[in-house]
Amino acid sequence: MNAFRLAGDITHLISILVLLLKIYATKSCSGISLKTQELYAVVFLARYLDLFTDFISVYNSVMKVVFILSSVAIVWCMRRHRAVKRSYDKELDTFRHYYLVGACFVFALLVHEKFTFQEVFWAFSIYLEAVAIIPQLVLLQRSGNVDNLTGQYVFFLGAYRALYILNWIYRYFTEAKFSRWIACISGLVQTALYADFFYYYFLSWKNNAKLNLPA
Amino acid sequence: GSEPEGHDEL
Repeated sequence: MNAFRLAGDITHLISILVLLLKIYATKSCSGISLKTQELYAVVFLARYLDLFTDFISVYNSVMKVVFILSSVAIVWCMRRHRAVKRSYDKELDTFRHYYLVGACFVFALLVHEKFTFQEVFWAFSIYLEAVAIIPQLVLLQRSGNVDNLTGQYVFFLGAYRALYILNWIYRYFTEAKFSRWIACISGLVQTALYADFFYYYFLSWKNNAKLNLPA
Repeated sequence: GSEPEGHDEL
């Protein structure tokens, strides 16, 4: 495992910790899209079907369990926890995420590495992860101002994607038979979705001002 | 790392 990949996994982990911190410390999930969180839970459940069939490393297995449990816990909290539930911006979080699930599944049936149960679900999870941030970005755009922890959550999530791209470039040059075009192209699409957010994030950071997304 | 069949990334 190269340094970019490790740094990517760690920023991914940090993003989840920041989100958990926000929810636990403020007992609020305002600014967070439940739809995006539901999509991530589906992403991890679909992708890690191999948890019990393909052992890669202790690191891999532990991270998989952490991602599944944390994503399910966040959804549970936003749906069931009394105080957290009350702070949910339901009227701003109206993106029809079921369409994304359907479209990604159909696409996975058409484009996959192998036509097996696990491989189709793996491809589905890759496509769904690429677009799962959309409801979150739409919510932020609608609400305009973004609180610190929410901004940092999305920033770390975007950083994770950018580092994974560096990881693929590194692997492409260092591994003889590295061809992961499904993951790479989806990853590029996913990272491109953050471009706008990153632009305003760096602007606010440079000017030392609160993060504001123009409508 | 080695990557024969399964997906080694998260």
